Amino acid sequence: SKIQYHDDSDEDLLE
Amino acid sequence: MAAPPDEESLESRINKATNPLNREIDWDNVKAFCELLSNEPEGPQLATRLLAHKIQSPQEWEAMQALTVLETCMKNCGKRFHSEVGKFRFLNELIKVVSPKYLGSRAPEAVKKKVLEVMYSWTVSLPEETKISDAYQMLKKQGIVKQ
Repeated sequence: SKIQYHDDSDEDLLE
Repeated sequence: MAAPPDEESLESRINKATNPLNREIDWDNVKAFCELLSNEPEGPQLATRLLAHKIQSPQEWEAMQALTVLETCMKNCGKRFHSEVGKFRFLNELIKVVSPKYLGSRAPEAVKKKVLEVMYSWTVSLPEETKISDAYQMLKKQGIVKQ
């Protein structure tokens, strides 16, 4: 089955 | 005879769907882009990067078509795409278009207006993507969104 790559990393909100 | 499997990449699809020479929205390529991004494991991540770049284009028609692709995919592509668009990594790229501190002073008015409209619509339709409301509230605080 397809590898479901799930990345939760994110940046900070730009002010 | 069934059409051959579609080797077109997300990149070639988005280029066709946002081509400034299009006389009108190329819905076939918009739909194909949405389907393709859903079927690739890293489709949503790549799609948001491609869309951000197009939305920041100084060419109004190219950016407006990209926003239509974004809007369509948000309605059809499901959770994985929603959560990618709902990240600051992508929302920051939209903020750059409307904020005078970044591209806002040069971006076309119609593009800025549509960015704010789609962001507002997502705060209503996707309340679980809380970062979208955070970004929208910040734009309100900065007076970029008129009260």
